[in-house]
Amino acid sequence: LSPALDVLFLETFYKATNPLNKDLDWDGINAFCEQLNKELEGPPLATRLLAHKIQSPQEWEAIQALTVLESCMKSCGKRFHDEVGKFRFLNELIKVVSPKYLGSRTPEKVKSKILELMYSWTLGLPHEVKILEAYQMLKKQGIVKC
Amino acid sequence: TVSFHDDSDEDLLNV
Repeated sequence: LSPALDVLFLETFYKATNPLNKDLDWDGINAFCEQLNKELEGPPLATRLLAHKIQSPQEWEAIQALTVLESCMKSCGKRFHDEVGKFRFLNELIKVVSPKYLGSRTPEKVKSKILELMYSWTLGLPHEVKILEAYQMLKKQGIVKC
Repeated sequence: TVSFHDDSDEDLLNV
């Protein structure tokens, strides 16, 4: 990304996930999804930004980031799906739900939203085998309650 | 399902 695009990309992201937002900023969320889809480096950069925010101890900030993730998975293309479908990103989600890592201090709402998203992706994106593998591991470890 | 080893990725975190 050229520096100018970088700044715009980051500004859009932080606007869409700002903890000071009263409600979900759908304009900001949609603008971010559009931008990340256009830029070659968009998907990997977006997943790094999202992973960091999703691990925030602030519930509202994490929920906004998960909403951005959910929207982008619906509206963005295969390049973003493939990036989210890598263990490099899935491991960051797993850390949030796992008691061995961040799970014990993460709000229940955030943990159930992550598991709900992962489950929906196992149905909607069956070719992303790593998502299924990660979800099955969480089930085996009893982190996913049927 | 066993995923192929993808060099551009990490291994699954075991918890």
